[in-house]
Amino acid sequence: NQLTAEQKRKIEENRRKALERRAQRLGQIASS
Amino acid sequence: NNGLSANQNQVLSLIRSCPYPQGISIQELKQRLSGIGLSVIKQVVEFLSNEGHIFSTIDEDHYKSTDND
Repeated sequence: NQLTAEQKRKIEENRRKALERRAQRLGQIASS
Repeated sequence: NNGLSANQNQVLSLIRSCPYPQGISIQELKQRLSGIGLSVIKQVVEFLSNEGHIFSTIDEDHYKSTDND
C-alpha cells in the first residue's frame, strides 16, 4: 500500500493549500 | 465548543484517527457512520475541506486532516 512519489507530492500540496484555507478562515473569524 | 455541528465533529474525528498516508475514503466514512446518510457525509466533507480542516489526498475520494500529524 505504498504511495508513489507523485501521490506524496500531491498530498503535501493539498495539505499546504488546506492550511492556507484554514489560516484564511481563522483570520476572517478573528476580524469579524 | 469548536463551532462545528455534531455530524461535522464525528466526521472530522474519524478522519483525524485514520493512520493511513492516503487518509480515509468516503466509503469507509459511510461504513463507520451508519447513522449518517452518504449525501450528508459528502456535504460535511466539502464543508470541512473548505474550512481547511481536511484535504483530499490521492483522489477526491480520500481525505486526511490538516492537524493529525
